[in-house]
Amino acid sequence: QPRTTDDYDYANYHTLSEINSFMDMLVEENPKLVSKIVIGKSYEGRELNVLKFSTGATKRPGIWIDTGIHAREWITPASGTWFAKKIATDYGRDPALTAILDKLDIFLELVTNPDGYEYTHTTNRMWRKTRRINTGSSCVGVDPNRNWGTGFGGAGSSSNPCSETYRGPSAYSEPEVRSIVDFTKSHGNLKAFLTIHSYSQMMLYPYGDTSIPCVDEVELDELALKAATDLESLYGTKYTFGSTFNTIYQASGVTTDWAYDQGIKYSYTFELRDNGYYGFILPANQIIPTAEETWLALMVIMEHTKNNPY
Amino acid sequence: KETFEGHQVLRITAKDEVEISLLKELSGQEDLQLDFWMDPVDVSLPVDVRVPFHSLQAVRAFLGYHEIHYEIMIQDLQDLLDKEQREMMRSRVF
Repeated sequence: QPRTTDDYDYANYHTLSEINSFMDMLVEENPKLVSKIVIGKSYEGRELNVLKFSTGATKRPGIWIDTGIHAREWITPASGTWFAKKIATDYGRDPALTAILDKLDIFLELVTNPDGYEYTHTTNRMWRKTRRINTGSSCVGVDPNRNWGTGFGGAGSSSNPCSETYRGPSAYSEPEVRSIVDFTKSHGNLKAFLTIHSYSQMMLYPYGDTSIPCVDEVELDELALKAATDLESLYGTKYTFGSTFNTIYQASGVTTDWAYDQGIKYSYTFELRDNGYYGFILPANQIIPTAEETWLALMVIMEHTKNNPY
Repeated sequence: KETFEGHQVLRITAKDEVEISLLKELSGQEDLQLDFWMDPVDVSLPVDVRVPFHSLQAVRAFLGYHEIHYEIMIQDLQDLLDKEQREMMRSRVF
């Protein structure tokens, strides 16, 4: 096991316990900047850990970032771990990040679906959903990105427990989702909500459930263009962007729609790279380049959030 | 532990709505146990599908019959997963 977060191997995939150890080390090494919040427990009873990066008073405006909500998308918690180290390293060194953290808190949940993620390591690398036992069905799991309250039950999700987009028995039925909902409502001052998926190189803003444009579409589209441009500037990875409905398909009960409906304007879903060859099995040697390019886009959105209080 | 020897991931390029509909039809055949990594939604987007070994022949025949273009994105999924595991082990040893 690495003794410090400097020894941690960011260029490789890690198990749930290794990621949890990383979080504890990061907190220990940066007690004035980083703390760990347990926002709940997963269906199988694992802690839902959120890293909080804060330099000031409580209830500051905050930015939420989550990775790992779909279990097989390993590149996302791997990138999130790199983001966490980047924030801890750059605060006080990078003027742009320092300015953000001097005004906003950042909340980062690395493994949003720990049961599913553990299952991909122990049993089925292709697993996507949670590990809920569905009453009356032999099929396990709910798609945590169809379980949110906005648009829940819409055509962009399935009522079949055997489907990869099974919405679950009711909105927020998944504790992994419910815990974020409760945290968001109790915090009450989140200003950006960024949920990181893979793959297909897209930046998606509301809505997914309907083709009706959201009120802030023009601003969100312009911001996505700037973020995608900065992302592409590093390694040439091209992103498309737009509303979920118009860019991919109708997706109902998704995180981004729900967050936007809570009044969190800067709500995006990222679909990270695969560059067309590997899908969910992105080689480990692409973890750091992926994290680096994604970070540029995140910085654009976080700076915009800081500069445009609402 | 579920393994994926012989599973292939095909990247399918639909040229029109008819082919998109055919692919949606294919996705409805549960006995093939297809795992769509990217769903058939629009001709502007590729369709990626993991095909278990036992369904490969049927799927290839279907795509060939309908002259739907595809490439093999991942030749043998288990090979890639084994490589991923070796990298993780090496990292730990290191």
